Amino acid sequence: AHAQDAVAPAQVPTLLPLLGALLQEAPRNSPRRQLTRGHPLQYMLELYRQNADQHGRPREKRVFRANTVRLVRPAGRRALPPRGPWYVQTLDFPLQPNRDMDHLVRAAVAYRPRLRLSHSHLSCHVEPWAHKSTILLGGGSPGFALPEAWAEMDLTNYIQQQVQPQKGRRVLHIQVRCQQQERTEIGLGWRQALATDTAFLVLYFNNTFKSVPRMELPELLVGDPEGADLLSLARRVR
Amino acid sequence: QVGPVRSEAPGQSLEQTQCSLHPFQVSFHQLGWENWIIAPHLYSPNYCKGACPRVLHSGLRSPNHAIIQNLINELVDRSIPRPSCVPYKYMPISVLLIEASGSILYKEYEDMIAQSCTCR
Repeated sequence: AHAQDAVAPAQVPTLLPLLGALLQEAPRNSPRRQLTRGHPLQYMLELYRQNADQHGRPREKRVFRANTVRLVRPAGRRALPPRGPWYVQTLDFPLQPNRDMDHLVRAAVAYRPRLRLSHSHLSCHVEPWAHKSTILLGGGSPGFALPEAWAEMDLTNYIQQQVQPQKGRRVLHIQVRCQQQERTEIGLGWRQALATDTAFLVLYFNNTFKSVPRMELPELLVGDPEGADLLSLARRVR
Repeated sequence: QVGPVRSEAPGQSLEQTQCSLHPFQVSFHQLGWENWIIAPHLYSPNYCKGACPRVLHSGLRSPNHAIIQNLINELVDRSIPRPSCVPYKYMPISVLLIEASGSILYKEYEDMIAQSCTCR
């Protein structure tokens, strides 16, 4: 961390491309790692374990074709009033703007098809909210063996054809629809059950980081005249 | 004529001083990144170190330019440096990290582990 303090942030990408890339992805306010716990972390640790060995090296036989996988948690959730045996919640997933080097190869919602309550349980499935288009849902394969008690709904076509073309802020709205199996009274327990991490979005990218065109560098340095010198330096070095 | 090959440091065998791969392991904790890198804990970037001998044997896989640069240093201009001992091949590593948005990201970073060395 001290080394980073010694170099102006704008210079780091020039001097250490990897550090520059990692700094772009590092949380600015460096949250404590324990902020990430529970189902999302378990899910991604299982994915990691299946795709990389204990030294962190990708396995020869990758379990999926992508070299970058992002687990996105819902930014908002709304529980609808129960209707008969149906308990429905809508989740909002903000989609980051696609960076040139990220090519989306697969998108899926991972969810728990079975939620246990104190005296009952709910059977759940997911679908895009207000899904009216003729795009087929499902299909595709996660490639890796899902952790126990998890299922996936493939939304690759839907996101590529319905959500990505949207202008401005792109948000995927998903409905988690759960039906109670027994006819017992369940009170408000269902709210808590749905409020926990029951569903999140998993995006698979092929990231072509190596071949990022140099033109991104000027944007990083353009505000800084000294940076312009550095830019010429960078060019000479190359 | 290629002259006799001298060992760079008296008392050290040629093998020890010649350009070669050296294992090296760090933890992301040592790099101060443990707050946002979840896995792996340990990382072995390794490094290359050693002299580039005048006679670059085929094991080093040096480009012809390195041979010429050696000759220029020896026969024409001492201020031209001899070839350096640098990584030749790399391997990627997979990292699990937390993004600024709180998402969890699995990413494969290319060229993160030095697998072999060369003089160039």
